[in-house]
Amino acid sequence: MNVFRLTGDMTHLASILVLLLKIYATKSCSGISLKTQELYALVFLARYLNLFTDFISVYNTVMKLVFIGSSLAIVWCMRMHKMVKRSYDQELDTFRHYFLIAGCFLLALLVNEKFMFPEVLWAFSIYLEAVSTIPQLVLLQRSGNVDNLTGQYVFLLGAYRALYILNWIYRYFTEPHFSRWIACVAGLVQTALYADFFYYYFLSWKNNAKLQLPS
Amino acid sequence: LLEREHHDEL
Repeated sequence: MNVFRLTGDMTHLASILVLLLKIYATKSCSGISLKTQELYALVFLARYLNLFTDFISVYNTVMKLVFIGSSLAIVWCMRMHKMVKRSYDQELDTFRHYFLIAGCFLLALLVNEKFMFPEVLWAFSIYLEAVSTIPQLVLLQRSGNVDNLTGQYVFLLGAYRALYILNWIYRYFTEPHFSRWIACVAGLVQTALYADFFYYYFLSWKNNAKLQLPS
Repeated sequence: LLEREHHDEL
């Protein structure tokens, strides 16, 4: 464990807490893409299959349970909670994310560390996470004005993977046989997708203005 | 013995 990875995990946890706060406090999920939430639930379920077979640390197990639990709770809330689902931007959240799932699964069958079921699913979860934010970014551009909590949620979600890239660089230089090129390349793509969001987020912070994404 | 690639990261 290094400071970049711990900070990355805490940033990821913070993004989830901000999203839960938004949904719980405002009883609204406007501006939040249900498709991105569903993709993230799938990412965690596919990646944390070894939750009960490979014990790595208490921290690792607890965080996995938190990520799986919170992502499923958010999907459930946006689908079933009568107050919350009324505020869901159904007509804006139309990105066909099933193509992302199919594409990532095919890629995982072709490019993986070992052609074994757990490894293919792990690679699938890595690729899927890299593109899972696309429906959310598309929704933000379509809905124009972004409320603060939603903006902070997306910012934290993007920042955590950027911190993981620093973690991979650190581990590459400090651990002899470290190679996570699949996670690294996917992480770079994932972070690059946030580039223009980070730019407008920084502008809104600098000018102390409302976050506006050009539609 | 090939140490199985442990995915120790989240």
